Amino acid sequence: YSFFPGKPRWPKRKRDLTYAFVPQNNLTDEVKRVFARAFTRWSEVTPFNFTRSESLVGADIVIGFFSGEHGDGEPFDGAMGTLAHASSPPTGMLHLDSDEDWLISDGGISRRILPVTSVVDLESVVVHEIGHLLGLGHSSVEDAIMFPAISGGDRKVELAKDDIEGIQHLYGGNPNGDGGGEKKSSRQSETSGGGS
Amino acid sequence: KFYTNVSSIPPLQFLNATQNAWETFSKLAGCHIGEKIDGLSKLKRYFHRFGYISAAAVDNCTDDFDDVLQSAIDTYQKNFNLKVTGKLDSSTLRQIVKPRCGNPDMIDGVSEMNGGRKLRTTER
Repeated sequence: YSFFPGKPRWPKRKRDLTYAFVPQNNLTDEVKRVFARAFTRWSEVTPFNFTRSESLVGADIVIGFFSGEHGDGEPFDGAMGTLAHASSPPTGMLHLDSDEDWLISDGGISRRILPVTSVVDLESVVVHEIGHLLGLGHSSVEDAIMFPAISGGDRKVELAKDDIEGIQHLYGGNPNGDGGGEKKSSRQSETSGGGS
Repeated sequence: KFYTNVSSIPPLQFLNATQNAWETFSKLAGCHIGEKIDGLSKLKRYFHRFGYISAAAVDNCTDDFDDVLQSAIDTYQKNFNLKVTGKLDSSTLRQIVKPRCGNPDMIDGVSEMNGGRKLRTTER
């Protein structure tokens, strides 16, 4: 595993992070559930809680799908190529390429979904980018989530040992231990309005 | 576009996989230092994007297969667990054209991506 230069991380007082979607994407709840699942994978092994906010104002993390040049100096490049990018802590920006064909999987395990396709598994990319948002850089371990590349048709969503060791080097483990089902639901909450 | 299940993906998609922006790199297979091949400057900009070549070196980059490009390929091959040949062999190009995260592998010329393994090698 690796880190951004200077090992930036979220300050100790920030373990309950909120995230919001840019409204102009008009994402369906089905798509938003993919992000909730991806955040849960990281909250299970860290002290973080992630809560969705309907309001961008005050959200710690802002998520959006953009095409080409979108104002951050790192333009996307059409189908395939670069899929997404994310900022280091505590900036909280997650951008995905809206020119990609995204597959909303059913939440299943990591596997090869299709032999040859340009369709990319959304959850696999989101789990990776959340790793950056929390402070991880890329890893050479091929089954690690933080390995930089993924083939269309592949799904890789479970955190590998390398990912967990890296993120716990920054923040320690999940104080609730196993992060099991019931805890998962209490840890992964979604606000109905701008309550957060 | 979002496809909610595999069966909803139209057959056309199976062809798009070969239409990505980096597919053109495949024609550079077998290139090595000393050659001048059309398209190498685009590949240098790819390596700059992911931190393997500095901004200064990429500003007026040419289609020459030079030391800068060879060094970038060496480091890339180390980072992606490929045989370090310094050449554009097929396994390296297969990895290069794969879709990936836009975040760089190296920042300010430093790569920790394979750092742990390198350190262990040094200790050994």
